[in-house]
Amino acid sequence: GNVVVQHDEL
Amino acid sequence: MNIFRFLGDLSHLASIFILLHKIQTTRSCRGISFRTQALYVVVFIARYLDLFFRYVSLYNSAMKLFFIASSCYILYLMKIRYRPTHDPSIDTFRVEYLLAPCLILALIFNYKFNFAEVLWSFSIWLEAVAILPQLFMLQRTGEAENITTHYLAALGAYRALYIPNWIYRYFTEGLVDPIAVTAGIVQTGLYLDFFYVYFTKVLQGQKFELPA
Repeated sequence: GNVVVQHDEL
Repeated sequence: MNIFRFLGDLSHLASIFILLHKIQTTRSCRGISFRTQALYVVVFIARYLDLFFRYVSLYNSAMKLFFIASSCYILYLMKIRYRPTHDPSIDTFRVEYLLAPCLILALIFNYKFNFAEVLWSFSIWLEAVAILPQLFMLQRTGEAENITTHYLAALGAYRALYIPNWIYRYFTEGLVDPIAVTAGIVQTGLYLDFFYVYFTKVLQGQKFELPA
């Protein structure tokens, strides 16, 4: 699958 | 959120409070690289512009606002309030040599080729190397006040603690962020020499001094 990075970190 | 990331964030917060405490109590920014602090402002503004279009949590937004505000405040303290205590002649690392490669890395490695994502990637790479002017300055002077070394230790521990966080997230959520992980390992690696001296000297009650 695709890399889904949520950017939920600081 | 897991314990490693939370402790990492606390360590990051602590580093800023230690730095503010150092500047306020000694009424001086001696030993602190203005260039590194300016790079952090760039890092935080570039990465946290997503405050305008992405909501994660109250914790996340509050921390982002704090990091932007505190980094700008530190620049104000260094450039205006305690300006005479800053010695630019030892803070000479050429930041162009960091900014340009980080921009190139961001253009090559990003999760989507758009402005926000390239900017995010740029901020991640820049954060990894933003400490170099400070470490370079430390190398030149060969010594540091204890409080400055505590600041650096807390700042270094922050990204180091993100590494077990990423391992944990891989196993619990199947989540991998290759850009953040690579840059985070580089960032932590840059502190290894410093950590060695910090653990073997400062924490044993000696002064931070580099071998000549």
